[in-house]
Amino acid sequence: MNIFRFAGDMSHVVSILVLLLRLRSSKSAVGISLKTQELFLIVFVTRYLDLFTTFYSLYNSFMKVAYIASTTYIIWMIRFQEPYKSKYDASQDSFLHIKFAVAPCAGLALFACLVKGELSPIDILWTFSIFLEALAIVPQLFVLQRYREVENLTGHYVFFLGAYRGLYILNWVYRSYYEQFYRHNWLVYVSGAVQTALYVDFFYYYVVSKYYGGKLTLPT
Amino acid sequence: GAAAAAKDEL
Repeated sequence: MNIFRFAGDMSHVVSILVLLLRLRSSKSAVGISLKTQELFLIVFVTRYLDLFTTFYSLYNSFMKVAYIASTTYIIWMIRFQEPYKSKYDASQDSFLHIKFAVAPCAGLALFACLVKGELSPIDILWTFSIFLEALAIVPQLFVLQRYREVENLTGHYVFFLGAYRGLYILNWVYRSYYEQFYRHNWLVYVSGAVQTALYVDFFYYYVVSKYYGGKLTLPT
Repeated sequence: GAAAAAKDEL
């Protein structure tokens, strides 16, 4: 564990807590993409299958369960709990049907694992989750574009979610530099870079709006 | 042993 990875995990935790706070305080899911949450749940469920096969640490196991539980709760809240259910506007969260993200990532993961010769289902699903996570934020970014003006807590939720994987990139640099036996996984680096790159323009408008004060508004 | 690349991460 290193400071970058810990900061990244804490950023991810903060993002989930801020999203929960935002849902509770605004009593609606307007401006929040349910699709993004569902994609993240698929990411966690396919990535953390080793929960049952490999024990790394209490922290690692606890966080995996916490991510799956919190994301499941958020999806349940928006889908089934009032007032979120009646206020959720699926037509505003219509970009990127889940299958159009899942299918290419599944194909790419299968291909990558064939090339690498790692054919265990756990490895293939793990690789699939690495690719899928890069796309998971796309529906949320489109919902932000739709509503243009970004509500304060929603802005923080997206910012910390983007910062988490950006900090992981620093963690990979650190590990490749300091850990003698660390084996590189270029698929993870590329996917993490693409994922973080998708946030770049949001980061820009977020930082500018925080620096100059005023509302966070995204250009059309 | 060789830390399984990124498998021990979240």
